[in-house]
Amino acid sequence: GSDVARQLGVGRGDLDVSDADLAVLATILDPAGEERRKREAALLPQIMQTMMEVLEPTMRKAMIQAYAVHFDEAELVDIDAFFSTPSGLAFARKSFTMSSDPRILGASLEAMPQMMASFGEIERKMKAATADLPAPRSYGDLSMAERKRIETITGFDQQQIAEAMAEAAFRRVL
Amino acid sequence: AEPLTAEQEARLPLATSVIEKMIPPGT
Repeated sequence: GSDVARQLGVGRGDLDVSDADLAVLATILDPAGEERRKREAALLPQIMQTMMEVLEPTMRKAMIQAYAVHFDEAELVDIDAFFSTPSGLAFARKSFTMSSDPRILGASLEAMPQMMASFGEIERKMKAATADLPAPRSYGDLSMAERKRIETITGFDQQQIAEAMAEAAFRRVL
Repeated sequence: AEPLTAEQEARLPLATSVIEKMIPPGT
């Protein structure tokens, strides 16, 4: 459904058609779609493997450092002792991959609507917490001395600074 | 990230031992 919507250039929610009609649309819009997805899916394990191979040494080093930072010696000794037991070893191996368990992934998806609902509240709190601060300044707010200072430090001329700051202010409003 | 302190550096071998149990070398 989302593939068909994308090809038609509409949102998934704007496409109110039956599954049968979706299949018809998919066949018209991308006759090779199923075969393409099959071939892409077949490549995925290989791609993941390559990515993991690239990522692994860096990840390993980062994790070693993170553990050395977050746990003191006594804790590391305890963790190492636990990981040296059969149960501990099972935990060590699985705790890493368990985060992709459908139950765990599903739980965060389930909580998504509730999280989305709290975004508005977060934005309101952010605004309230910073309401008494002066707004970021635009080019028009700067004194001549300040404009000159920016020119000297950055090497941009006044026109460049004015234009760039106007664009930045515009982006902030969006 | 900030460089490790000497104390943290000293814990690297222990941390390595822990991580090697989570991600065995050569996987």
